[in-house]
Amino acid sequence: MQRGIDSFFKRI
Amino acid sequence: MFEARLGQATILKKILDAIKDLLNEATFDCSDSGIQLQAMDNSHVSLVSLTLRSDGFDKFRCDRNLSMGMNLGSMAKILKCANNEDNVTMKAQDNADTVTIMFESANQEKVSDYEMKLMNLDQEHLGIPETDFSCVVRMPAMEFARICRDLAQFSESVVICCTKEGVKFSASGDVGTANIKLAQTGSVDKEEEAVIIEMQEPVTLTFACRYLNAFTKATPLSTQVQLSMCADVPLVVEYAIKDLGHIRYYLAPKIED
Repeated sequence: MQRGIDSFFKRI
Repeated sequence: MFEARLGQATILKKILDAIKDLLNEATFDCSDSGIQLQAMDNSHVSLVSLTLRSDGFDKFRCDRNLSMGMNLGSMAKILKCANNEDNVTMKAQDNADTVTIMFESANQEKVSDYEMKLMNLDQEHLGIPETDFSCVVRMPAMEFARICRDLAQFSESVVICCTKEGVKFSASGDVGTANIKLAQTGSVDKEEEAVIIEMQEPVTLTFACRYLNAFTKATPLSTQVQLSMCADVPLVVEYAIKDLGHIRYYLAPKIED
């Protein structure tokens, strides 16, 4: 399954 | 006023080639330290981060911080009009809605300028934490491109397994299994041909081939590529841009269904 990159980094 | 000049348009062409397959548009954030770009691809699986330092430009002036949203397809059309050895200058007024890209031939006999409309892109910025990576591999960029291209024939995914002995790239599909092992090089005449592994602990991760192949579009920028890996965090694929900065690609690993 492919995870999204935004699930690893916090939005700033 | 923003003005940035590079001695050779070929660098900018290569940078654009390295990002335009992943991104349709992107914001170039300009400040007195240089130009930064951070953007996720449309599927939000990978992230591109470009840093161009002001001291790497022939001339750089940025009076006020400026965010220029650009359509990369339009920019590619403009850059196609430049000869590789032309000087290139990007210029914009403060709060402008256009950017001017100017090319000058080496003998200054041909000068062309293109004005491009800027876009208001509502792009999210992600904070990327510092990571102590388990494995950092440096290898020839062309070798990495070759491996990604070859393995993509066999599977949508490639498994990268790094130990202190070397790094192994594997793909498995209907045809069968492919394994490519690279050992750390002993002594090499040319630094750019070296394979160097710094390992804290072994790591095995799975990634989508199509993104790795998209990243290798940056190969003309650098002789070496650096792969930084750690369990359960994104892979970082970094290409240095000599005397100017770097481009980093972050790719989320695949996990078992």
